[in-house]
Amino acid sequence: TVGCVAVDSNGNLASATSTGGLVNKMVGRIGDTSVIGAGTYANELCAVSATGVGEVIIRGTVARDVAALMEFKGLSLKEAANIVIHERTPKGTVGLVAVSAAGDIAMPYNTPGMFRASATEDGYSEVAIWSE
Amino acid sequence: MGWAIALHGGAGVPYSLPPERRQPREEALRHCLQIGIKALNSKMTPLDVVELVVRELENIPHFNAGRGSVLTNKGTIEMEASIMDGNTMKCGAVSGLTTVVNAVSLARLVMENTPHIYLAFDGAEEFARQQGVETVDSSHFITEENIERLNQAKEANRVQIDYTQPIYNDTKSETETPFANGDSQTG
Repeated sequence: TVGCVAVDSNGNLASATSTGGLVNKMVGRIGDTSVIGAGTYANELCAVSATGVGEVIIRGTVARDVAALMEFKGLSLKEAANIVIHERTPKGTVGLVAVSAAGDIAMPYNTPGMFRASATEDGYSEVAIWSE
Repeated sequence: MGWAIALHGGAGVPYSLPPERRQPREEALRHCLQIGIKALNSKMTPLDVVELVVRELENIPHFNAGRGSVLTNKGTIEMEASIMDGNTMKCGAVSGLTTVVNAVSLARLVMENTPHIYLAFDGAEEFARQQGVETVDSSHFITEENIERLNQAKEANRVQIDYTQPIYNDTKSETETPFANGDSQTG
């Protein structure tokens, strides 16, 4: 699975995700990537793109949950994304990238690693696979 | 505040990923990030930026999407994608694509050129032809690597959420680390 989230300097947000699915999946199987609110979501607070075991991500409405925690509990992007990844989904199954309208970035995952990259207008950038 | 961007190429990457597999993927991430940075600096809208970057990722065979898509249990390709605009909450999604080169762009056309959010399988393929998006023979998407991985998954009789080697019981370390070898192309 591949995905990208972006926010411009006016706070406009968007998210996109694309995948071939799971190796050896059944013909006709649909995963999280094309289910809005599961693998992909964006509203006025944040934009989220998830990757991992699609069935887990759909069951957990992962992308929407990040936005909902920000919307209804007033959490920051990082707090919301970490709760969804480290408390609300089984270990070894999910990762996500997300940006907020304020320009924050979150890239948590509960698998051994996740191919990821990020950058901000002030010059910060990162390309990584595993954690430090 | 300024602009910000983040992208991913899949989760589940085993620590044992050999350098010859890791380096080209890191290069590809860096390349796609640069495309996004340049686009945001040129004031492109976030919606256009995420479509542009995901198209680039779809065209790179190292990742499980577009050209590098993994195979079904019948050895076929079924790609899916979605896109969403935070301002308008408009969104588009497609599934079950077998010939469309960039699924994410078709998802955007569903969002912009239909009253619907989601088109799948034959309907999505027909819409692709109506919209004139680039399509190729399905074999274009099938790589030797992915055939090999499907065979591994079949041998291990499991659905792989990544490109790990099947877990054999003779080596303890592999049974403990579900992502033993190979590289990740998590769904």
